[in-house]
Amino acid sequence: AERSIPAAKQKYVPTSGTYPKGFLAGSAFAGVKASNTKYDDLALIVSEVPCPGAAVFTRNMFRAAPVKVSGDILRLQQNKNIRGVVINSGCANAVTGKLGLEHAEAMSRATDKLFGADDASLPETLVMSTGVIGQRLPIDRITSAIPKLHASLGSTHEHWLGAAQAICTTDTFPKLMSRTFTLPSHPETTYSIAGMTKGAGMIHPNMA
Amino acid sequence: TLLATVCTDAAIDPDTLAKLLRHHTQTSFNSISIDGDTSTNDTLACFANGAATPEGVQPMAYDSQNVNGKSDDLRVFEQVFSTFLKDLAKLVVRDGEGATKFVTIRVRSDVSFVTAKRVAVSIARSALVKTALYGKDANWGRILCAIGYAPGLMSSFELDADALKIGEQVKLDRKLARMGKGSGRQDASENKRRAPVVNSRTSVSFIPSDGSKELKLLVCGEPEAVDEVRAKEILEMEDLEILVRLEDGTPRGDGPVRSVREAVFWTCDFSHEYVTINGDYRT
Repeated sequence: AERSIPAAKQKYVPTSGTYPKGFLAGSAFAGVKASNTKYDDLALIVSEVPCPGAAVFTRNMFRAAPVKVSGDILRLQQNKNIRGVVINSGCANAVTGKLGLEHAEAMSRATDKLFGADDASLPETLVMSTGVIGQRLPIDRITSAIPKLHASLGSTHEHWLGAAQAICTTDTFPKLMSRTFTLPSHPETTYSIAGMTKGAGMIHPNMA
Repeated sequence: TLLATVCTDAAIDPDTLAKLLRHHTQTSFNSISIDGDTSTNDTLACFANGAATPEGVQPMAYDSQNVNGKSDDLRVFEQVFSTFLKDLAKLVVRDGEGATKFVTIRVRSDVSFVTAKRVAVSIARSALVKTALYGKDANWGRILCAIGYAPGLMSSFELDADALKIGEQVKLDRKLARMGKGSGRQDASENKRRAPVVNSRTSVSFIPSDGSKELKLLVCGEPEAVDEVRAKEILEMEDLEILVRLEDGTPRGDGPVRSVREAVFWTCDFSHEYVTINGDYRT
């Protein structure tokens, strides 16, 4: 189902885009938050070939499980061989103790497995969560929806827009942008950069 | 909570990517605020897979051979990347819960960038400034108040070195007077005159988004007679810029004129709807 977008905000939602080669985007419904019965709440952005990745994270003392797990994966991989990121909305997996860490790791591992990783492989997929703080993830619903998420991957504008929509919480519109550029050494080559973001409340980032 | 994912098909060395992201987060996603609350989950991730890079072309990387470590490609990419992150971050402010205004706060200081940023953050976090903007009230007094209590400024009169000197002198005179020594004959008016002055280098203006004339609210510490009709016109627009100058182009004390640093920060107003949304957000 598509969430309605206020008329005043329509101008910020792109109707087409130029997306970077070798990246895929997808979204699926898991029903993370009980009150959500129809909107996709899982998103996945991956590179077909693992690649360099980097991230900055909140400096809030009570940083959430996905923040810790993603930081560990980047350190383990030294910012190399990163597949992408799996994201859920509807629950922040924050202040959830050891079980929260296990759930975040389970989201990452379930995604890696769909790209051929086995238990011995180093983790390649970062994790992000957003939503209510202090509630545990319905991890079984999420991990059982991840194969659907994997099957939904594609490289069209609709795939990217669906992923941007799936990470929204109190947002009134999906936040997605893409641009092309060239570099002096090979002006004949066109590169692309694309990004999606979410946030409407509890916003004063101080990331490092 | 803020979550962001950025992907590019250019080839970038992992360490360089991490450095670029850390650096440009400061002037983009770390320069926005909706309600002043820093989440437990904020994450900005970036991936560069080089899928569009021609065969044989090395990933962009900082290296000492180039001018300040950057090849032409890296310098151009950095500009693209910095602008992209800023524009993506601004989309978040556009969607602030209940927001009706998109506010750019631009602060110039000849003391330091940190001073400028602290003042910008202080204004962006002020509930009184944000509610005045929602009420379309050109309440520059609240902006000045937020400048005045910005962390690291309140105690040291960092905004006005002269005031610091005068302040110290006044304390010394009083001490001497108590000891019955030195001039000690400072009468009240003399002390009053020499007490730290209201900061005479601070100016505040509203810059309308339609390119029309700036509305000066405070010039070098002196309030302007504000044209209420003009102020209302400007505050009717969705976009507004608040320009704060903590310098007036003259030297501080007897030193040279110092270079001006600028911090830009984006925020929105506070509306009734913000309270409704967050009063209902059931845990």
